[in-house]
Amino acid sequence: AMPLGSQPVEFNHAINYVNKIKNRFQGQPDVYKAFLEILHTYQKEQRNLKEGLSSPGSQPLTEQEVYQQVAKLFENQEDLLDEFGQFLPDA
Amino acid sequence: NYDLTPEDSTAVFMLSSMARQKRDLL
Repeated sequence: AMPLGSQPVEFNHAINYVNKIKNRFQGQPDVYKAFLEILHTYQKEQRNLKEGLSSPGSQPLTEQEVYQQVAKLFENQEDLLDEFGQFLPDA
Repeated sequence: NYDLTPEDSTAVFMLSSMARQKRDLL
């Protein structure tokens, strides 16, 4: 079950986007895997930040860095990158 | 129709929570 909440718009958008990425990189599962990895890292750091768990001195991943990593990953796929920017706060 | 693996669901969840955060910031 999915924690749908009351924001079906974001949810549907995210589903469509994930499917688009999967279709686009069908022959390159590594790209999709790397994308998930970036999201995981970002998510984890956001959570640590919120809970004050980030270790002192560590530099959390900024939105800009996330965007740049994804840009590298989605090279020549401008539409996917543009759409990613719609999800990322501060992009 | 969508065929989502658990990994996909995680990605969808992360993306939609990012989008929500973004909207809340606006």
